[in-house]
Amino acid sequence: GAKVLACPLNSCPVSPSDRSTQQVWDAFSQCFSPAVRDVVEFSRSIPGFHTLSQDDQIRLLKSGTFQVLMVRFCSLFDAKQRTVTFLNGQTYPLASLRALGMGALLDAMFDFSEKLSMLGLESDEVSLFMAVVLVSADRSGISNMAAVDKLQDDLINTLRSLLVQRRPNDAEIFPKLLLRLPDLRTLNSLHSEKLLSFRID
Amino acid sequence: FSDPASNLGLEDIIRKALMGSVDERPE
Repeated sequence: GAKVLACPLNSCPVSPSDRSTQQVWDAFSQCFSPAVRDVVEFSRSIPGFHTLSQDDQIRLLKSGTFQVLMVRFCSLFDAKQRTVTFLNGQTYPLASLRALGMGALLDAMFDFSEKLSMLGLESDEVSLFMAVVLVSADRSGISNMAAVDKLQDDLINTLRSLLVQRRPNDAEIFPKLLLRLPDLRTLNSLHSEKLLSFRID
Repeated sequence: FSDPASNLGLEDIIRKALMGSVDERPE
């Protein structure tokens, strides 16, 4: 009867069996809500993001929050040790989380984290990449597509310029980084499936 | 729940965070 919510933002991957699903979900909510609020705070630091309508900001944040968090918390996935460190500091071997049914999603998360960390980005480059990730999220329901397109172009150009300026001899880093965007989309879909499979009775 | 974002109550958290930031801005 134990409830499994093996998200690194949760305090523990498995909850005691005497807790109701609603209690487990409420406890998890206390863990992920601050992270979501941090993404909203981050969005306010993105040049031009505030010029979008509030509804469009909300739509992009709804679509892109998981992907931004995935980039932000990449370091929780230790590819060498094959461990995941939860935000409460506890570290779990991949094998034990896999046994909880988190295999495919975690494998994809490890793969993404490894590829991103191999690029050796500076923190300001990661921030700019997260901004690109957010404005590249699914645009269902966006009212001013042209404004989002323009913002996306501006941010991608800024990112490219920064990388070219800092690494004039590494022409591959920018295309390699952009290739991580479809990876994040795939991760987002896998993550959504997991979320939908956790139902509150 | 048919939508993961709804499942998480994501819109509510985002909306409150965005609105809160507006409310806290000085006139």
